[in-house]
Amino acid sequence: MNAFRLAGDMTHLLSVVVLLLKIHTIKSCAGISLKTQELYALVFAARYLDLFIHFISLYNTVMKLVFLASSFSIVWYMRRHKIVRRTYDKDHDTFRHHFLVLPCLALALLINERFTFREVMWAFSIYLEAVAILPQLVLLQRTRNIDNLTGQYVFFLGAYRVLYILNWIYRYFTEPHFVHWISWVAGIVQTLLYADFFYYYIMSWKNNVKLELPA
Amino acid sequence: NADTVEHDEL
Repeated sequence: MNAFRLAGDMTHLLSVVVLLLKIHTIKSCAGISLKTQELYALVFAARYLDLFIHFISLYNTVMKLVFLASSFSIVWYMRRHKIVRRTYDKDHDTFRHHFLVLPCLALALLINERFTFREVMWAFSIYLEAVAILPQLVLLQRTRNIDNLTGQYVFFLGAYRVLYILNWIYRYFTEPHFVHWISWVAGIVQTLLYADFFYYYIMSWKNNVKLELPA
Repeated sequence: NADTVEHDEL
């Protein structure tokens, strides 16, 4: 495993820690899109189907379990926890996320590395992850006061994607058989979705003003 | 194994 991949995984983990900190400690999910969190839970459930069948490394297994457990517990908190769920900004989180699922599934049936159940589910999870941030970005645009933890959460998620691209470039030159163009194309699309957010995030940080996305 | 695709990333 190269440094970019490890750094990518760590920023991904950090984003989850930041979000859990907000939800678990501050008991608030203000500014967080439940739709995006539901999509992530579905992404991990579809992608990690091989968890108990195909062993890669202890690191891999532990990280998969962490992402599965954290994504489902975040959804549980936002839906069921009696204090947290009251802070959920339901009125602004209106993205029709169900309409993302079927096209991703159709695309996975058409474009996959192998036409098997697990490979189709893997491709589906890759496509769905690429667009899962959309409801969150829409909600951020509609949020007047984006708090620091929410901004940091999205920033770390985006950083994870950038680092994964660097990881693929590195692997491409160091591992002759490493060609996963499905994840590359989807990953680049996913990273581009953050471009706008990154611009405003860095500007707000540079000018030391509160983060706000133009509508 | 030629029948499985290796996905070693998360």
